[in-house]
Amino acid sequence: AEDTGVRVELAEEDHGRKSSIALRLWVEDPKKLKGKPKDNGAIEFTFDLEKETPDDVAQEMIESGFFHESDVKIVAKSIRDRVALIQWRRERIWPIVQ
Amino acid sequence: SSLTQVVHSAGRRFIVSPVPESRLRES
Repeated sequence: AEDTGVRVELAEEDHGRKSSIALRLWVEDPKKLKGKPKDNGAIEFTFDLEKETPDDVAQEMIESGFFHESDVKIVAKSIRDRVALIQWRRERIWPIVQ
Repeated sequence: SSLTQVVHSAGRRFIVSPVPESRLRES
């Protein structure tokens, strides 16, 4: 995935059973953002792979004051890339569960 | 470590914790 300067990782082990997963996001390279992020904290949140979109979560992060609105696309892309990887792994590792 | 919780009006909960130094890229 492209290096967006925003890192997103699983915050829990993915067993492929739940549609909702915990993710953790933090800024690795502030210079890649247009606005100044709130701080250097890691933001943990749950994401429903079936019902939600990365754009929704990114928008909620902007509205919650974590990022400047001009960075909504880069945050959404960072989440989208990680979610795509999780779904890719699920389809290959747990196809029967799916 | 200190945790901060932010709840968005749509109901989603964000929990903020310090990022370990080892995970921050040097700039």
